Amino acid sequence: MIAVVQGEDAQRTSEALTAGGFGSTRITSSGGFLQQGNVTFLIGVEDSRVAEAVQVIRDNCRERSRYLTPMPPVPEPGEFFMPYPVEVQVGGATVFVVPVDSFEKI
Amino acid sequence: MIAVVQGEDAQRTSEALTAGGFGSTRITSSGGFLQQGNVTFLIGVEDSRVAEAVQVIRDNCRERSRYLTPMPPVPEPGEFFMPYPVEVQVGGATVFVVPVDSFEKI
Amino acid sequence: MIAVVQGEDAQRTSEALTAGGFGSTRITSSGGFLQQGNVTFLIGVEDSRVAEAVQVIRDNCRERSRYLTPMPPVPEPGEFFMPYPVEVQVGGATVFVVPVDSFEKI
Ligand SMILES: Nc1ncnc2c1ncn2[C@@H]1O[C@@H]2COP(=O)(O)O[C@H]3[C@@H](O)[C@H](n4cnc5c(N)ncnc54)O[C@@H]3COP(=O)(O)O[C@H]2[C@H]1O
Ligand SMILES: Nc1ncnc2c1ncn2[C@@H]1O[C@@H]2COP(=O)(O)O[C@H]3[C@@H](O)[C@H](n4cnc5c(N)ncnc54)O[C@@H]3COP(=O)(O)O[C@H]2[C@H]1O
Ligand SMILES: Nc1ncnc2c1ncn2[C@@H]1O[C@@H]2COP(=O)(O)O[C@H]3[C@@H](O)[C@H](n4cnc5c(N)ncnc54)O[C@@H]3COP(=O)(O)O[C@H]2[C@H]1O
Repeated sequence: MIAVVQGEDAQRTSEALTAGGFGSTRITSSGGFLQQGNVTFLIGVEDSRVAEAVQVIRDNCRERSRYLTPMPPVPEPGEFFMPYPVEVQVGGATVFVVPVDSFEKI
Repeated sequence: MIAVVQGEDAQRTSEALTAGGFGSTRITSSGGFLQQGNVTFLIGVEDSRVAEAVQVIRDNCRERSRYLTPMPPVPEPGEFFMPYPVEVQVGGATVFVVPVDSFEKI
Repeated sequence: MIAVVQGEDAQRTSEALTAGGFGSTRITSSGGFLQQGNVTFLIGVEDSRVAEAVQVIRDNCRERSRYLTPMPPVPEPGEFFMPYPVEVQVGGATVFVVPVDSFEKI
């Protein structure tokens, strides 16, 4: 399982995964669209517990509004460009469930 | 989809993926051989659009020469070791298409 | 293949993978439980060489003891809390073998 969550939810999600008995690894990342920092979790989990892990993430990640200030096109001399920030909804989490052939601790 | 691209191509590739309507997450990484910085993209895409996403990457990533200066063996006293930089071709991008069982936004 | 290894073993493992003819990409990460830095490797490898790559990791990663100092509960005034560090065994490596549909260099 690979889950991309917002930075504000990362610590709470990590602690909730540990409390739920799930192993996880945390990777610093950034979003392709907003180019703002977020966090990607790798979570190795048995098939039977996938739904439970998804619920832990759902309980600890919130939707938020973010503001994106569009870059002004090249202003004409004397022209004053006042970019209005555009509100963008960023979801709680983006979750990919990836099948694995094997999982082992060496 | 997981795509490893050179640092110089990362911003252009990210913008082209967004313009093409693809979601993506960007992760800072480094190559095992040259030990130089590069960028790893996670790109969740429907099966029917994989070829299109690969084409976006192909259009925005170039092959380049890099120079690797081999570490001199321990020089004998009085011996002067002048390492010649070795030219290494680094490809446009290394792309893994990984099947996923499910993809959801929470 | 995705392999999470301890920081101390990362450089030796990376060089051993290259010497064994395996390509790899290195990503800085941290553990969900101990919240300490570690390293995640992406290793694209043909099916026939998976066991060999696992052996390279096994030969270069050691188990270690780590100390986790539990955070004291909020101490009462005048009470002196002396947290005893708790010893935790951290394994050599955590390895996921992930099937891929395709692998190409562009
Ligand atoms: N072309 C576009 N036009 C208009 N609005 C757009 C857009 N692309 C994204 N957005 C909006 O911006 C939010 C942040 O996207 P970002 O790429 O920075 O950050 C993303 C990205 O890091 C990751 N993500 C989302 N979809 C992904 C995918 N298909 N593949 C890989 N990562 C993905 O999850 C984060 C949050 O995504 P979420 O969908 O909740 O929230 C998204 C979405 O609501
Ligand atoms: N043992 C060796 N002997 C001689 N030359 C060698 C070599 N290993 C790699 N090279 C050359 O060095 C370039 C950079 O490799 P690096 O590992 O730093 O950076 C790599 C690595 O980060 C990633 N990559 C390539 N193959 C991979 C694989 N099988 N698994 C994971 N990541 C891979 O893509 C980057 C670019 O790879 P690309 O093949 O285009 O370019 C490679 C290749 O041309
Ligand atoms: N809830 C818990 N209660 C008591 N002890 C616990 C625990 N969770 C983890 N530990 C112990 O702490 C060590 C470090 O875990 P950490 O999460 O920091 O660092 C982990 C994590 O980054 C990664 N990892 C392990 N299992 C994983 C999984 N299922 N999914 C993703 N990453 C995993 O491999 C690193 C080393 O794991 P390893 O199992 O060798 O070693 C683990 C384990 O022995």
